[in-house]
Amino acid sequence: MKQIAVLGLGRFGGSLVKEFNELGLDTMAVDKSIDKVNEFSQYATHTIQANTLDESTLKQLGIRNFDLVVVSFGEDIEASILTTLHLKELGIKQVWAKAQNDYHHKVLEKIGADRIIHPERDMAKRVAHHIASEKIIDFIELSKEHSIVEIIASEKLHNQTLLELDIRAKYGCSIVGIQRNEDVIVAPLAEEVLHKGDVLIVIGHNMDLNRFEEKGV
Amino acid sequence: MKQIAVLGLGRFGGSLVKEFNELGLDTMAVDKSIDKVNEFSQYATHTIQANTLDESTLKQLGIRNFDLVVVSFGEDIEASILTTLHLKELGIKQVWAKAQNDYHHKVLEKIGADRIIHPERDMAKRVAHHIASEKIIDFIELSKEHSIVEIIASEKLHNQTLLELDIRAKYGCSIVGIQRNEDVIVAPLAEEVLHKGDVLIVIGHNMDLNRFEEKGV
Ligand SMILES: Nc1ncnc2c1ncn2[C@@H]1O[C@H](COP(=O)(O)OP(=O)(O)OP(=O)(O)O)[C@@H](O)[C@H]1O
Ligand SMILES: Nc1ncnc2c1ncn2[C@@H]1O[C@H](COP(=O)(O)OP(=O)(O)OP(=O)(O)O)[C@@H](O)[C@H]1O
Repeated sequence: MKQIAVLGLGRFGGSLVKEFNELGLDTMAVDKSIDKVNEFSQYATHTIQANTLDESTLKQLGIRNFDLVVVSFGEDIEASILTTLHLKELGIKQVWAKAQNDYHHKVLEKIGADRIIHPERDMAKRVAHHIASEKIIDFIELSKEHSIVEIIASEKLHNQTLLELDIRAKYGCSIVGIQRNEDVIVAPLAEEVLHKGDVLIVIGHNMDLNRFEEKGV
Repeated sequence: MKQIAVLGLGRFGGSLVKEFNELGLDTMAVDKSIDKVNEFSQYATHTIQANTLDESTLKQLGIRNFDLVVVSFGEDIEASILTTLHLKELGIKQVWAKAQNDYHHKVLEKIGADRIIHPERDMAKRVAHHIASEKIIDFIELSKEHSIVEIIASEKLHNQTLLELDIRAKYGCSIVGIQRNEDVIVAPLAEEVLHKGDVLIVIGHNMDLNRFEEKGV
């Protein structure tokens, strides 16, 4: 079983420890604040109060035995950078770090962080697309040019089958799921009839998705 | 055009203003800190230094003319709650607020916030699933029981067509896209040949996805 450590139990680090617990994984959770250590002791296998800036503290934690360490300090960019540097020097294979801004991202990249995470920025992208369009419920980037969107089916699509609408031929994108009330219909068949208010899960090139959103829904 | 205001220009609020700017939307950006106002003045239509706790300040901002207002204060939960309350009392149709924790979420719900956002928690869910499994690159929740996962195709699937693999019949989930290098193949045909290292975009019920991840990839 992978040995995982989470350093810094803020909103992101703390949520990670809870999620790992739900997935049945062992974790070591570390924070300099005793309140945080107490708050998360029920979710992590080990919870330790320590300041990770000190290299000898990291060694005493036995951090070298861990396969993956997440560094999740926000306000104190220097602590994040120094801790990440120490971890890579101690030979940790995978060090993932949360970045505060573009400058922080660049420095983490240069010192060898294996993955850099921007929780707020990524969420802002999804929320902005939802707000910008009445019809889009969610927007998930797959690559620079392809995405998945959840779009609300309007009156225009009511009582029509996927076959009649022929969306793939007309717009180049593909309806891969339909959310109706609490249920999701995966890979709907051509004869599936759409209802007003269905949430269509559509995959495609961004240009095709825009055309479908403007003209097809 | 929808009139949007963003109150609080931290990592989340600031990213939102930048995203709206890219989508060509007008925004009013407000923060009590002059540094933030200067930082984001190039992205928003109007940028104003103000403390939104004061109801008369909100009226002077002409906030009643806005269709949607995002409240993005983190550390100061009280400011977030009071501002959201004032906005609903002033009759703003859509007030979306970022929540710091479950307690904050409950209060925002009770006072009428129209949507409550947890950027760090949602990102933690995606990252935890990626770390928990070697094969899963990304995990996106669609509902309580259905998700989309990005899974790396192993040696086992190399040089086989989707027809031969018959994943829909065997596992109940559906491959809706294939990421190969920078390109995405949308709604692949049955004759499509898979290569080791392809990233499969799969939709399905969580139980089926787990089975596919364990036995099928
Ligand atoms: N050097 C350090 N050693 C151990 N813990 C630390 C260190 N520096 C900061 N922390 C802890 O990391 C946690 C997160 O830090 P901070 O609140 O600065 O980040 P944040 O970006 O606001 O977090 P989030 O957005 O996830 O809530 C805090 O609980 C803090 O006590
Ligand atoms: N009453 C207020 N009026 C206007 N601006 C405010 C008010 N309270 C806080 N802010 C501003 O909101 C911004 C975000 O606040 P804060 O840093 O507490 O949140 P945060 O949750 O850490 O943000 P993020 O996670 O998005 O970085 C700050 O720039 C702060 O100046």
